Amino acid sequence: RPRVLSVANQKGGVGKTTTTINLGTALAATGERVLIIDLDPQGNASTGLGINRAARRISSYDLLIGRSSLVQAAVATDVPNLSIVPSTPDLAGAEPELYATDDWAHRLDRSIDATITPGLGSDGSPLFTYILIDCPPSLSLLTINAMAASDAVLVPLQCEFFALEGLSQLMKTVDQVRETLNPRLAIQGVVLTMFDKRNNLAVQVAADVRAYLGDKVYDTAIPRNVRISEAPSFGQPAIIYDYKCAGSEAYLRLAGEVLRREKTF
Amino acid sequence: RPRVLSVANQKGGVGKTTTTINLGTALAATGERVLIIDLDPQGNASTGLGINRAARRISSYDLLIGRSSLVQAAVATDVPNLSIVPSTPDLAGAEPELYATDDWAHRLDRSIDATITPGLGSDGSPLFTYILIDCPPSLSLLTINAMAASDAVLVPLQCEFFALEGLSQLMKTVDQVRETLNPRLAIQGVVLTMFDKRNNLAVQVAADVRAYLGDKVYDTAIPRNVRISEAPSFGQPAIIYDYKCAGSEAYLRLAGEVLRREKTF
Ligand SMILES: Nc1ncnc2c1ncn2[C@@H]1O[C@H](COP(=O)(O)OP(=O)(O)OP(=O)(O)O)[C@@H](O)[C@H]1O
Ligand SMILES: Nc1ncnc2c1ncn2[C@@H]1O[C@H](COP(=O)(O)OP(=O)(O)OP(=O)(O)O)[C@@H](O)[C@H]1O
Ligand SMILES: [Mg+2]
Ligand SMILES: [Mg+2]
Repeated sequence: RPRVLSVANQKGGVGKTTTTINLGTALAATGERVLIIDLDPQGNASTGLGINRAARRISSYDLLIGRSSLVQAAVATDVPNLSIVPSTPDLAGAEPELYATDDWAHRLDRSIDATITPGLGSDGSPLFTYILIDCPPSLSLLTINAMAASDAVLVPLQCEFFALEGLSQLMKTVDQVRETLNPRLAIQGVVLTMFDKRNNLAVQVAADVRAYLGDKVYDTAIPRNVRISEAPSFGQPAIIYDYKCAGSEAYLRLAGEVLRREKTF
Repeated sequence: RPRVLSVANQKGGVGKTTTTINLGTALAATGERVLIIDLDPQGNASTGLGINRAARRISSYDLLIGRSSLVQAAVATDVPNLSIVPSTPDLAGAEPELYATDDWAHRLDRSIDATITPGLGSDGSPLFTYILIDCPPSLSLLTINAMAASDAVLVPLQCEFFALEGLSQLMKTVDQVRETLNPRLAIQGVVLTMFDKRNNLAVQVAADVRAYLGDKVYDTAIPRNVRISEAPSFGQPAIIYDYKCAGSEAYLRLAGEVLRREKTF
């Protein structure tokens, strides 16, 4: 089974989608075969990788309701070794629909499991070695499904006061999912995003987070970098849009840290 | 009945809470009697106005399940003429719980209605003249409840590519709520937030939004201003934390525009 990482934080706008796209691209560049699952009804990860609305015939909603398998839903992107299961707005209807069923929390996990055998390439090796799940800004059914299906959670954290406030709630939710739904769930790490070392508040928040979470926080912090926010309007990851910019360099370093930590799990 | 405005946008981190707190404070400064309802389980509006966790005995969750009235739940803040119904993490449990009921969309509207008569002050005038509802970053049950209870929606919009992408989905949702739940629902306006005129992408997005939405977009744009992001860590609105900063000036100007538009409804 591939390693499955949820990219989650209920605080909005902290860089979940940007991290999923660029970390996914960097991992693919190192030779991993990566699948991104866009589990946000906004569909930003799909758009940020150039999958236009018309091309999203099968989506992550179809996975949750069991209508399609992972292999059927995955589409190639312009990035070698990187595929995506796109999302469509009907994903927003999944919550009222699935809360009424008794196994709502394991829908995604089952769809990943179901495909492991047929998910082999022609040479018998697994089609994907990593799955990254881009979560919406909430701790509801979609994010719980992602965590229940994951080996670990990767938490993007903006160095702002409101973003720090939600951290303990997020850690509590991870503990609850581990105790009730998925005993193997761990924290892969916390990545500081949009970090501006000239901003006193950011420096203060970063110090607080490192004091609170210790070595769970990656050494690599992603700097605020306008090239990162420009890239999605071209349907490209920052690493392809501008390989040499500070943002791309940081995501490539982050990929190295993630891979080195994976060895310890 | 007070005028009820929902501050909503499913895109995360665009300035919903910051706008609710600072616009609420500015409206109160002009003499309006303002109530903020914190409808986000994160509780950032409550924290940003200095209501600590222990003081949140009755919350917006109690309104939704009909356990308390608006008047019982409202607590004073340090800002004159500004009260808040705080939120607690159990609000996150409202969605699975209430989706199962048949009138889940009108819960908040009913709790506002129920208090209008007892919501009179000793001199017979209404306790509140404006209610602002801070919505979570999604278009699910909590935000639908807010829109069903509102006269109009005020949309904070960050001048970034991903934030622009969600705008048409948001407008569609407003139309759907108007057609099925609340015929009076209008768009009060769209406010550009964290606007940096030196950033080409921001200037481009702002031009696109004004071309698409015309005079629905307020003349006042809120600049990116570090004092705004520092204020919540002191439990104060920016207008109280630093009255003369560019952010405070912008929110006071926005309050003037909102009030002038209200006359046209
Ligand atoms: N390092 C960075 N430098 C500059 N801009 C960034 C950076 N990371 C993200 N952004 C921009 O900040 C905004 C928020 O990022 P993003 O959409 O990835 O966050 P998110 O957590 O996925 O949001 P949501 O909660 O809505 O899903 C986007 O417009 C993105 O382009
Ligand atoms: N004009 C501004 N200048 C600088 N920082 C700002 C500005 N407006 C908001 N911020 C900061 O940006 C972050 C996001 O703002 P805020 O939390 O208000 O957005 P939100 O839409 O309520 O987020 P969520 O979707 O999580 O509810 C916060 O840390 C806030 O302090
Ligand atoms: Mg996102
Ligand atoms: Mg908010």
